[in-house]
Amino acid sequence: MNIFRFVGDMSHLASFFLLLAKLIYTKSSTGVSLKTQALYLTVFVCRYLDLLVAFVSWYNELMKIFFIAASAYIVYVVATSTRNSNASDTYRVEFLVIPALVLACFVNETHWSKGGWSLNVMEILWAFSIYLEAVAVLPQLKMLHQLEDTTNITMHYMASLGIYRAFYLLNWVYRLYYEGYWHPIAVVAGIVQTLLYADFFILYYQSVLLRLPS
Amino acid sequence: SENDDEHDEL
Repeated sequence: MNIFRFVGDMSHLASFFLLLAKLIYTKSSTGVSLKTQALYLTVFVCRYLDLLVAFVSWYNELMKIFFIAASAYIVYVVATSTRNSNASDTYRVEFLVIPALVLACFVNETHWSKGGWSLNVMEILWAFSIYLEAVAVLPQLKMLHQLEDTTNITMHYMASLGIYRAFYLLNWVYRLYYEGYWHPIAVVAGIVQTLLYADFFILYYQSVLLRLPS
Repeated sequence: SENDDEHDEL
């Protein structure tokens, strides 16, 4: 665990608390894409199946359980919110899910020579979760571009997700240099994902940082 | 290293 990975994880953790705070204190899920949240829940469930078979550390275990539980709760709250107008949540998620699944079937880290059938299915689902996470933010980005009255807290939520991605990139540079650690699937998908946030940070700069306090 | 096969990130 290096400092970049840790800061990235903490920023990811903060993003959950920001979104939960928005949902609980404003009692409104306006501006929150149910589709993006459902994709994140799918990402975490598919990626953290190894909870059942591999123990890395208590840190890893507890974070994984929290990520799954928190994203399930967020999906539940947004899906059951009566005041949510999801008219602008119009992204066609099948265009994200199907290509990610197809790509995962062909580009993954399976080792059929060792490990059982179930472990290799987990590798395919792990790759699927990496690809899906890279693009899962797109429905939320589309909503932010369409909605005029995006609340600052939603923007801060997105910013903390972007910081999480940026620090994971630094983490991979560090690990490649000091540990020889190199997972091309995670790194390439991570770069794509971080580039998508560049679009958001332009919006963030224009709509939040340039907006004078009133 | 041997740990390269494991996914230790979140």
